Amino acid sequence: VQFTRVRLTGFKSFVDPTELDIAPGLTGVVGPNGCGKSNILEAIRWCMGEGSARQLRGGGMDDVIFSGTSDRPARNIAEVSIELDNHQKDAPTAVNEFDQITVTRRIERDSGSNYKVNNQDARARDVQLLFADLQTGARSTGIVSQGKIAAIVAAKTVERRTILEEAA
Amino acid sequence: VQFTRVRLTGFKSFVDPTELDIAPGLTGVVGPNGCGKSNILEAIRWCMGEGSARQLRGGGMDDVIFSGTSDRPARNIAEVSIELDNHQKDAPTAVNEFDQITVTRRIERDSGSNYKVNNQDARARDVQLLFADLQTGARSTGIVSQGKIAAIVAAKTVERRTILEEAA
Amino acid sequence: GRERLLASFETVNGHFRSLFARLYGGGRAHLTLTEADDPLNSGLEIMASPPGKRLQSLSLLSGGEQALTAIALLFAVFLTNPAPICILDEVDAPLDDSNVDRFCTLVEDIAEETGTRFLIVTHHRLTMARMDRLYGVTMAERGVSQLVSVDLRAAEAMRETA
Amino acid sequence: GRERLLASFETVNGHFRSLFARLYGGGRAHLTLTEADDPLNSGLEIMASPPGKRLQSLSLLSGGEQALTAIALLFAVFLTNPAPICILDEVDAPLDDSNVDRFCTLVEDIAEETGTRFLIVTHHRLTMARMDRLYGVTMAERGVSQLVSVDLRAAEAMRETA
Ligand SMILES: Nc1ncnc2c1ncn2[C@@H]1O[C@H](COP(=O)(O)OP(=O)(O)OP(=O)(O)O)[C@@H](O)[C@H]1O
Ligand SMILES: Nc1ncnc2c1ncn2[C@@H]1O[C@H](COP(=O)(O)OP(=O)(O)OP(=O)(O)O)[C@@H](O)[C@H]1O
Ligand SMILES: [Mg+2]
Ligand SMILES: [Mg+2]
Repeated sequence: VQFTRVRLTGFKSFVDPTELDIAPGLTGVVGPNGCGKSNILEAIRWCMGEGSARQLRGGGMDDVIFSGTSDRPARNIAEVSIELDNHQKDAPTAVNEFDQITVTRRIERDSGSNYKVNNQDARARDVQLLFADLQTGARSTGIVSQGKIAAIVAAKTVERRTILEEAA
Repeated sequence: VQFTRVRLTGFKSFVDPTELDIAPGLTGVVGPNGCGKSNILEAIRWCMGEGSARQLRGGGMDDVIFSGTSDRPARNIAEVSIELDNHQKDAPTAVNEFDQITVTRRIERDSGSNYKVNNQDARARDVQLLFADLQTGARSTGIVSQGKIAAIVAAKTVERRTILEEAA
Repeated sequence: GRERLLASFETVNGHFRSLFARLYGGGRAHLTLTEADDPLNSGLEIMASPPGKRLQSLSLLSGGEQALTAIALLFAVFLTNPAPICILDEVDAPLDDSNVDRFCTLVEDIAEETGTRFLIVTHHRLTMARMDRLYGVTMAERGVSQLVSVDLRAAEAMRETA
Repeated sequence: GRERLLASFETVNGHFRSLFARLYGGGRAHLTLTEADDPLNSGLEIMASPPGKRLQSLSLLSGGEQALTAIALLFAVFLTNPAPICILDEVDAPLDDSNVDRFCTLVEDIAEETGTRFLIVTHHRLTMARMDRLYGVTMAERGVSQLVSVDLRAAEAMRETA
């Protein structure tokens, strides 16, 4: 299974529909402070089923919805989709029939998130397990948020051991 | 009072006698990772009377003494001096008679530190108070160690308030 | 104790507002005490609105924005009692080029206003270029540091060899 | 539980030793469990000796050395179960140019060995130059982000405008 694309609308500073293609090899993301680079990465973690708003720098999960500027009103809906290519047919059994798997998470202000996998309603747990079966996920070792390196360096030895448990 | 020079010998990776001139304006310190830049700044904080080895990335205070390489044996003594110019005659009363004030801290392995101010034995407390009277010191706001900015950002609001107490 | 802390809070807040605007080239920010009637046990909250953005708590800002705001706070406290020396170890690490530019301008201004001498460790090419003089630290002999005066071109080369 | 953790510890330690040497261009490092007979509650200690330096606990290394060592640990765990995607947010921030160079080489090698696709946020010119493609994020309209494909020269200009 390969990641091929991320789409986001109304997610933090990405109020307008945005598409990020994920091609083979190394894709760089650049730009000045505060322009939205970490927001894109948080959109991916959020769509993978991140359940804690604090992990996304928010107080509540509604904080991921575009909150408005002086020229634009706040939105009430945020939606992120991750597109996976499954032509290798090595996806988890439940979804292996499909050539492409699209995971979508959508949140409506004051009314919580819902998930879809290929347009079928799904629970957060299903989505988390799907990505775990792909050796990834919002809390996995391969998703290194800004400040995570410093946290590993500063961690007490017992906290640091928990990194190993992902490998076990 | 103005800082004019720092001398160090046997302090961490600065085994050989080293002199750093502190001229007016902005002095930059550059070099690759691990070459010793933070060690110089720690030498200044140590000479100002820093009492906690952990604040200097050590387990015990002897960790500031040059610990040897494959080509050089470990040392048993580390010494750092800070030279202050007092031609403006605005130093604390106890030392205001002098045109130049030199503060020296020296540590001998397994036998602790001792301090001198213009070649007179002094206690750690005297040195800390001297620098406090100059609005500075190892823990003062103007001495920003690597990672201190991140610590301020991550601090709980109550920890952050303690920054104000330096201003009070 | 309580009176003095409230008074210095006001002074620091005044400096902080103006330093924030100088570092960001605009925008607004202020400090608040979480327990204004019990300042000695209160928390210190930072509310910031970078140019064109809504007022938010520090935790919602980007990595570089958080660092720049913390720098403003540190200097705000510093300016209440400026010291003869100020030592900065890689505080510009998370800043982009335009924020580094304004950071250097602020440091130049403070040096001029207060006579403070600055010792600034940096990896940033732009910061190096703004210094009055540069020292390079090398480990030509492994594990042994040497200090040497360098010009800008030598300093730029020095960032690379290790 | 206990057996699996000890087994994965050995695997991770093996990867960690070789990744450390690749990132540092030499040197040695290893992991230790602080309580080898109670791994499920043990701490994880990191001992590292950069080229030419004595073996030390992580806390005694420089800021950049600590970051590089932590990167080696993260990738060591990652390689036990490589994922199709790896996302890195400014992990190269504290690294000097020669360490960035080796970091980029390692990431290229992992991408080739495992087929993992990398998404790498960076402010470092050297890292940008090693990417297969670049996206720039801008806020031409204040508070609103836009994503745009850029070439290297446009990306370098983009670091500066804010
Ligand atoms: N819900 C929201 N609605 C609108 N804007 C938001 C929302 N949440 C965060 N932002 C804005 O997004 C910006 C942060 O973006 P981000 O953290 O992605 O920056 P960055 O490009 O990673 O910067 P840096 O290089 O400093 O890390 C902040 O300025 C913040 O105001
Ligand atoms: N007591 C000691 N004796 C000899 N070497 C020491 C001693 N203590 C620390 N060192 C060495 O000093 C080096 C760290 O130097 P320092 O922290 O000053 O680097 P730096 O130039 O600030 O690097 P960075 O840019 O990564 O922050 C380490 O490699 C460490 O091995
Ligand atoms: Mg960021
Ligand atoms: Mg350092």
